Amino acid sequence: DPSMKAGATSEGVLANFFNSLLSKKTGSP
Amino acid sequence: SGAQLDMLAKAQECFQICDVEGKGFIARCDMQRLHGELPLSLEELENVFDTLDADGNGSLTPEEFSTGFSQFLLGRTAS
Repeated sequence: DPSMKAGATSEGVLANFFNSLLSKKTGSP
Repeated sequence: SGAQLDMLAKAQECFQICDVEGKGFIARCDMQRLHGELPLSLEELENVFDTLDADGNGSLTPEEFSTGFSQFLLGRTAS
């Protein structure tokens, strides 16, 4: 149940953040 | 375990992307600097910072960062 999750940040935003960092890491020379 | 070490190594590399000055912690302005480099809005980056800054002292330690990172990985593998 997503409504059980408290806090302003959805897990999707956090996942997006870490995924972006990971792709940036592998994308850099 | 090996998977845990791998996770910590990834978390550390991601931490270093955010901590561009090598201070050993991530400040709110470091997070704002990622705007334009990552496909997230300033508001989203601030939300991420507040979520990861568990003790709310305004700086993200490597421990806080890797805790958030491991929770993200656990959530991803669970689904």
